[in-house]
Amino acid sequence: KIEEKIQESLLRQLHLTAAPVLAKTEVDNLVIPDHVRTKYISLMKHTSEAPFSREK
Amino acid sequence: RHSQTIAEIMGRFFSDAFNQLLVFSMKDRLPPTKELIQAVLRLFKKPSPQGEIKRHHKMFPFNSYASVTISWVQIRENNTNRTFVIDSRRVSIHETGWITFDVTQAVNYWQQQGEMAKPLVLEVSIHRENISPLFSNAHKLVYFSSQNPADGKLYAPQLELQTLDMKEYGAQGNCNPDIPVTEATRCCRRETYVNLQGLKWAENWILDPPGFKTYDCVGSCQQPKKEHLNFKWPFLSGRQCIATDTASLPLIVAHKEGDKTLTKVVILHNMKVTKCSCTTEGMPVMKKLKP
Repeated sequence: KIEEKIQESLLRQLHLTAAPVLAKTEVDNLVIPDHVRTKYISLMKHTSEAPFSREK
Repeated sequence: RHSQTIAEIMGRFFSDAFNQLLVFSMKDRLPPTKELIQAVLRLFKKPSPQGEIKRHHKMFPFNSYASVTISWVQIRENNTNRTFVIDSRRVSIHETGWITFDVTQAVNYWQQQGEMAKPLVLEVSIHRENISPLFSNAHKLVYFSSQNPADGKLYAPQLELQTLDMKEYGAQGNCNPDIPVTEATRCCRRETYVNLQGLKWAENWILDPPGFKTYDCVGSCQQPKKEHLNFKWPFLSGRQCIATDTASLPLIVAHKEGDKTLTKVVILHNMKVTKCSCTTEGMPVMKKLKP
């Protein structure tokens, strides 16, 4: 159920009708910019329990 | 009145309401182990003098009701007061006896202040049923018993708190991982891990986190006897084990903009369950006290 809820919520926020299909090669070479990473970490700190994370 | 664009409208005082303050000492009445279900204020309406009723009936034969409003009085740190209307009902000058008001919201506001040593202050306001000079003076014939010895202690205003003991009726916190959940399990939060990497649709879309820890609410709740409640709220169902506190889930996702693949932070609100409680569905929604 929670997986469905995440998908629905993501699609709604990104104004998409279906999950995008991205090739592995496109994502493998992707570098997450510092400002995106900083925003993500700061949001994680605000949530009561930080998710298990690892370097990607 | 200084606005250039809005015409000034003059008001006249119509209300000649009669107000009384009731102060209830709440010390040790609602410890953290007790959950408030309903709070009832009982006021004893004294009989109105027959002579006055007859005189009133001659002048206003069709109107014998007054309006009684209960407000919660918040006494702020700077010694200013703020009142919140809690309940209101019509009271006939002919009736005598106990009149009840639902003051659950008032006690809830008092609890939200977090200062248990402070008393609960309620204001009883008796006023005309309709604001118009043509309406009767029935409100002047409604009297409630006070703590005055002349009224008799038995008839003094009463505050009745219906509570549930959380040791019996509340959730138990975390589930015991060694004991399987059955119908008999008392409401608890069960740790679970959502593995986003294992989801086909999330592949190459959700970049971080690979998964996260959350909880789901399982088990059942002990049911109180509804017939003990003074006010029968419609749609009231049983107590259910549901999520009462949640946290947001931030994600880094990949998205396409033209030919480029970029990254973006998305925050999904109320996605992670952090607390489970036994809650009665259909209870009046308690409002949050605003600063």
